[in-house]
Amino acid sequence: LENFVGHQVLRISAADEAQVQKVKELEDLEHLQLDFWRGPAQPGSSIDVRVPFPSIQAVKVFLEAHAISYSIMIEDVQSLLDEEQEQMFAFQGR
Amino acid sequence: ARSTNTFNYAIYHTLDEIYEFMDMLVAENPQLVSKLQIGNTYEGRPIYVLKFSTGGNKRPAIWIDTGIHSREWVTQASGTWFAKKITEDYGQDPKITAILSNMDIFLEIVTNPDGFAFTHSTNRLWRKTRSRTAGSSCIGVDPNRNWDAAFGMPGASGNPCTETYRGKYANSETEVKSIVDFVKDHGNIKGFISIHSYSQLLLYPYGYTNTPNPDQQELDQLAKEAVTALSSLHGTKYTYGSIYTTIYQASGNTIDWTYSQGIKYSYTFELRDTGRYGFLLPASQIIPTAQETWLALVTIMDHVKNHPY
Repeated sequence: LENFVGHQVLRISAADEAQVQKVKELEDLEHLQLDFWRGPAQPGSSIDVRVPFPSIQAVKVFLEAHAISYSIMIEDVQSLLDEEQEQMFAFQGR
Repeated sequence: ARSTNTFNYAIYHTLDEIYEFMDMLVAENPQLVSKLQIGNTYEGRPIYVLKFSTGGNKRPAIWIDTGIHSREWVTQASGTWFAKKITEDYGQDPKITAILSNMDIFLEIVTNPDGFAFTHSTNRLWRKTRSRTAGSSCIGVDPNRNWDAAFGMPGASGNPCTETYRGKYANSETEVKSIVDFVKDHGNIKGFISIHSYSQLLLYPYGYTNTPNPDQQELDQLAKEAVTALSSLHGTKYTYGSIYTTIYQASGNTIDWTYSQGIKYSYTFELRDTGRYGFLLPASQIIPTAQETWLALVTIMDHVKNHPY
């Protein structure tokens, strides 16, 4: 099974068109293996992206360097997955 | 479960369980429900559609699909609930009875079976199909970028390693082609509703351009009514509008193609979750999600029935 330990989901707020373009640049960096749940669109609309653990530092540095604000929406994706699994096992037992 | 009455709609189920559910529903309602196989997936799984019909041949019809993006589990779970709800409401609820007296409903509960099976066995957050691309080690195509509607334009990726990879050519994915063939062969589908999850939106064409579609005013008004009905149950907040203006540019998407085929009432939903859970919406929210969405679906289906074209 794929392991998502340490993966975070960031909610990015691009304030203007220039920042939207910067996030689009991020989208093109294939080696970061970003999974955009809600892609960059227009200024003001939030962008949600799952960031694998090895890429977190690079992504946050990139965002901070360009003064793009973000928050951590999901701290650890794997812990959510574990909760879902536990819930499913519990229901199976029942 | 031994029947669709004892089936637990409040938990997530595997593909096999959902397929067994379909068989039970057909067996219990032979006069109303039948199961059609419209194709096979890349990995050879059957692709099934439930047909709800009270008779007639190629009546005007409404299409509903759930789960084209495999990780959006609340959609497949909601689709299962919708199927049962249709059988319960026919003959009881005046609107559903009237809709089914005039029209057929087609419901594809698992639109991307390979991807769905993969999310249960290997990678819970898989979104795409499981087809291979020659010359690339990356697997899968985003089936919501693979339709023949501005295929290859901005709003989709040409890189097989991205989540929004559009595929080599339009309809390259058998999961998409099967629906295309079915819709064209049927020729009388009047409403097409593709259900996704995450971010609480009700969207209409276009996705590839910010030019308003010719029916924008009517589609917008109907979206408003549907969202109002949806929100009335649990207060869930929805946004509505065209794909392009509401979320982002997306070329090659499902409802741009259906709209281009003359299916005026083409909509796509994004069900519950503002982001707190991503695609891991707790099972306890399945039934509330399905219930509220149902109210919007009935609003749209009722309008389609009342506005023949």
